[in-house]
Amino acid sequence: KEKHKILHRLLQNST
Amino acid sequence: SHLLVVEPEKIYAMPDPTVPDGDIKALTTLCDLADRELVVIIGWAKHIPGFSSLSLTDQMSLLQSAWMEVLVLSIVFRSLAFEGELVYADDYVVDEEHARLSGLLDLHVAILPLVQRYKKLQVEKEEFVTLKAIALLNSDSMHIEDVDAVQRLQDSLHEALQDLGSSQHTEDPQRAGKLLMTLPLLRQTAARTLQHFFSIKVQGKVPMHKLFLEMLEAKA
Repeated sequence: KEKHKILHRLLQNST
Repeated sequence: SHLLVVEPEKIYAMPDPTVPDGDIKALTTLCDLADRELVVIIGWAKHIPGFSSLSLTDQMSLLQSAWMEVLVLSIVFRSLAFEGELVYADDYVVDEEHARLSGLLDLHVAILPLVQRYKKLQVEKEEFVTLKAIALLNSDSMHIEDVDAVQRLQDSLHEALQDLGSSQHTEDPQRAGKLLMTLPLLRQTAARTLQHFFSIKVQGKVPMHKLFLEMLEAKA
């Protein structure tokens, strides 16, 4: 999952 | 009604007026638009009831598997009021001639049959937003951890689609089924669209933003 950093970050953002 | 409320605001293609028209400009415009659409789609997914309760891994797997179907469905719905034109964005409406001149004919030819299909069904916005959520939850990702949780979300969206059918389309008891039967063509269309962008990526002539590349690579 290390490869999918941006998706991971966007899903974790609360907005 | 919840899905109608969380339907994203439209975004614009904003083609760079300083770049001369042609293949590179058209594809650069579309890749940039797709990258921004992806941010919107990820934000939208989180508002689908129950989606955020899935594990982060499952949320990622569903989006990685279905994002192009969601993107294509949005383009298709925007294009329903047009004849032979695809509304990639309100400021980027492409007819066949423009598509031919700017290297978008493959995409054009791939997506138009789906537009025709939904036109024939006279699909409504309520149905469209529900189908879009169904496409995401029904992505057939091979990597789902909690299959039962995903199934429960599919069931509630399916129920919403059936409720719409039985309240708005009493004349056609098969309405929900007809809508679900469009999903194979949606998947086929998304696969062709992905193929188009893979070959653009391989050619390397068009700049692609990181999120778009990341999501393309997840489908590779």
